Amino acid sequence: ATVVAAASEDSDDLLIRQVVPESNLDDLILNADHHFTSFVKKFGKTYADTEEHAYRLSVFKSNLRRAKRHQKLDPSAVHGITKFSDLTPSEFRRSYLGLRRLKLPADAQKAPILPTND
Amino acid sequence: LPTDFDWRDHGAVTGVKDQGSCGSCWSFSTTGALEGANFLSTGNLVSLSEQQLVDCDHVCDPESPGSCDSGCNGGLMTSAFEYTLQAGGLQREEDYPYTGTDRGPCKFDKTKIAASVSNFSVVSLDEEQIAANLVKNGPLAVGINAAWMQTYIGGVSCPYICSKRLDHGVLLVGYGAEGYAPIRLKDKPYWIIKNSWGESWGENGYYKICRGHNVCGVDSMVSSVAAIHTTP
Repeated sequence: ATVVAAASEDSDDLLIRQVVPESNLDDLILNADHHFTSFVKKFGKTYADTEEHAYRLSVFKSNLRRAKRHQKLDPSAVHGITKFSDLTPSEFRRSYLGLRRLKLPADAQKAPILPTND
Repeated sequence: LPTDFDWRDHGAVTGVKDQGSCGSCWSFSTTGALEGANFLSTGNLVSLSEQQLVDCDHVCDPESPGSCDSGCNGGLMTSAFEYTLQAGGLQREEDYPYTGTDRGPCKFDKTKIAASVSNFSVVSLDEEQIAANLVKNGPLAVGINAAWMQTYIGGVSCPYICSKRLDHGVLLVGYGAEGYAPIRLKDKPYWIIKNSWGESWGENGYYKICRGHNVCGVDSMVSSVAAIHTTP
């Protein structure tokens, strides 16, 4: 990989442009049908009928493109196929997330401030 | 504060659990924090029941009476701590096992309480204070925006853009000083997060997210709990 810095030395977190080799996500996207078969087997997925299977394949392909976008915007992590790759983002939110909005009561007990030196 | 810290190395964290297709992440975050606090209080690591919270905890936010803990439809860790305080405690996982559904009745047996809350509090939006509370009080219940987690496989997640709208409850168990962040040409610190999507997700069920800028809102809803030593 070639990295081009666009930040002066004392600027800590200025973004730089990074040029990286094409990731294996391109291969995943090109061979999505094959990888979907492996995905179904690996995670023991079952679908009601061929229509559902075809729909999940289309979602899977969409998620591979999304993983590629995530990889570009989050280069220090690895993004790709997970057990949630056949779920749309809204299905994922509905089924696996469940944190309600926090409205802290006025009398919520605040943790005391702790010393952080030594 | 130590430069690196991980409660897993100190025996305060149970194995990774799997919430299944149920929006009960808030209950796993709650039990994880209380498991750690109970370990600090008693010296024993006991896996606690999420199902008790899913079935029995319907505590509402005092500021918003319509917003209540509601099984697979979601909840809030601070409300769950409040429920645990009022109920007397949580049973062991093995005594009240997780089913992944919220259609059953509450089967809480007060004679089988394994861990009790003495108090809980919210931690300020300050990463040093979060780290200090983590080290002093045990794993912390935190909220996070999970948009990037659907495709996450490993490494330190440090997305350029991430909403701070919290939608997922997880457990903060540690931090590291030198995560790999090539885009900034230097190693960057990160938080170690225990998730509840099974070991087959992420890094054996764990997520690493960079520290420093309240990334994905990870610093904005942090709560700490303390346990009291009870004898069943």
